[in-house]
This record gives sequence, C-alpha cells and structure tokens, in this order.
Amino acid sequence: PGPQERILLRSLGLSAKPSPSSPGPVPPVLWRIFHKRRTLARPGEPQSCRVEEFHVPGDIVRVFADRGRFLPEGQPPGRLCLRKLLFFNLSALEEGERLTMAQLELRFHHNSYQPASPGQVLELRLYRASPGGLPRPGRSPLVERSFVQLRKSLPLDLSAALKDGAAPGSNLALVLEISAGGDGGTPRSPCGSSDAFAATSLLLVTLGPRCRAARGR
Amino acid sequence: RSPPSPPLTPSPLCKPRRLYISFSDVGWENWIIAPQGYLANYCGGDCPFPLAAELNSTNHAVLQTMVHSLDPQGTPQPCCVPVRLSPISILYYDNSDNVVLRHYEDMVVDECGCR
Repeated sequence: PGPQERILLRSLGLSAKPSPSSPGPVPPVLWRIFHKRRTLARPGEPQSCRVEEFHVPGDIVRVFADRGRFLPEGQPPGRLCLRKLLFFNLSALEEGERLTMAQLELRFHHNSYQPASPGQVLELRLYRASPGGLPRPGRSPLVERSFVQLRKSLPLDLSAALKDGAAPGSNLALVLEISAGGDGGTPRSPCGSSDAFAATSLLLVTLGPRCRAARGR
Repeated sequence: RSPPSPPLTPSPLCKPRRLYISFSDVGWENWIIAPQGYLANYCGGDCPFPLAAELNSTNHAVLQTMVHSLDPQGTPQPCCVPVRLSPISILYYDNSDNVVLRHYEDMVVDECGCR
C-alpha cells in the first residue's frame, strides 16, 4: 500500500486497510439505513451526525458478532434453558468515540421459542460478566425480562447499562440466562425447544471525533 | 439558415467536472461492501474577468479578476473550488469482521465557485 492509500484510509478513520477473514452477512438494519441515505435527495447537515432510524446522535454504526461460548448450566437444575457467555471484541472503537446507543439482538431459529406448558413463562436475565465468563458476584442483572413467547429476533437496549457514553473498553462480556419460570411445577422439559437459540449480535452507535468537534462548534 | 452549431467544446468556465471513484480500482472491493464506487466529481475551469454571476463568486474574487486582467503576471486569477459538498455513507468490514456503516462528510462536489 502506497502513502496515498494510507492517507486515504486515515481520512476514512482507519488506521490500516481492513482484511476481513470470515466476513458474515450484512445485518438488514444496516442495509436499510444505507439505502435510505442513498435515496435521500440532499442529506443535509442534521443527518450527518445523527442516525435518524434510532433517533440518536452518531455517524458510525457497527454490528459486532458474538464470540462467546455456551456455559454449563448452573442452578436450579432443569429450569435453565440456556446459559451463554456473550463476548464482543470492541477493539475497533477508536479513541474519542462517544457511545450513543447499544442494542443487543438475540436471534432464535423458530419464530417463537416458548415454554413447554401453558401458564409458564420464560425468564431472560443478562449479567455483566468477568472475561472468564462468570457473572460478577452480587451484581444485579443488567436486563431482566419475562416472556410468554420469544420471537425470532429480540432487541434489548443496553444503552442505559453502558452509562455516560464511555465505550466499555476493548471488549464487553455478558452472561445470558434463559430459564423457565412461572407456575410450571417440574414438567419434563420446561424449556420447550431449547435448540431455538441462533445467534447474538451487538449494535453500537457512536459519535466519531469529527462529529463531536462539529457538535461542539 | 442558422450557422452550423459550433463543435461542442467543454466550457472553459469553472464548474463541477465528472470524477468517478471506483473502490475496486484501488483493490478495496474485498472490505468495502457498498458502494463499490461513487461520483465524487471535482472543480475545474477558469474564473475570467468579468466574473459571471453564476460562478458563485465572492466580492473579493471579482476584485481579484479585475486586478488579474490589469496585471496578469502580478496577480493570479481566483481559484475554482468546491462551494457545496455532500456526504456519503460507506458500508464496510473492519479488521475484526464487524460490519460498519460510517457517514463521511464532504465526499461529493455538488457546486463550484470562484474564490
């Protein structure tokens, strides 16, 4: 790569030319934003440092793939449908970027991931984890939700959890637990089809240094 | 009969000129998802005396063309530069295979002027 390429990459906010090794599919939400912006007659200043689709300031939208692993089921036995470490490598975030939105998306194979018997609910908890993959002791969950049915795609807003816009360092580790709650007694398999879990990704919107300077002015 | 129309010669006056940037020409197609290229354009042409109104010029540029017409060696013509630009968004893979949608200001020349 010649000096011109390095200068151009730097002007695009990249320290080096990316060389993706196993690029995955482009999330539909990014295609939607991209195409909407292309059709905009004259994208004015307001769009430049704002992501209208999420109503937040920002000029960089990233989707991080989950690099975590399934964890051994803990207590109580039999009621836990899923326990997984979610691990996101955030080293791509540059110095000076300010986080304006964080959304976790859980995706399931089936259109609905439901408990085996009526009257039961599925409880979802998300904890901040140590890099080793264990919930930090005594910490209350970042997110706690109950569902009668889980849809194919479940967005969870983490913005409040990642406070004051500071990007959570070079990585983010969370433990996801889905368990069967409600009055269920001890049915045979409380979780219904537990192979419904498909994947997780983390969408971050940040305000890059240039936009931050422009907003400051 | 009207005289034969003069051959279409590109106007020498300052205006946007076509420039297509193709990312595949610079070997970036493996990490840039979209667009694979875009019309960036550039400004080219003269800013002669008297400066026409549509050349989107400043009072200073009008004065400078006047001085240039009196003293071509001493004072240059004003420059033909972008006066209005638009942003584009680029969708790409970063080094960790994450998908990034990034918005870049001032990437397309919409309008030129004499400054």
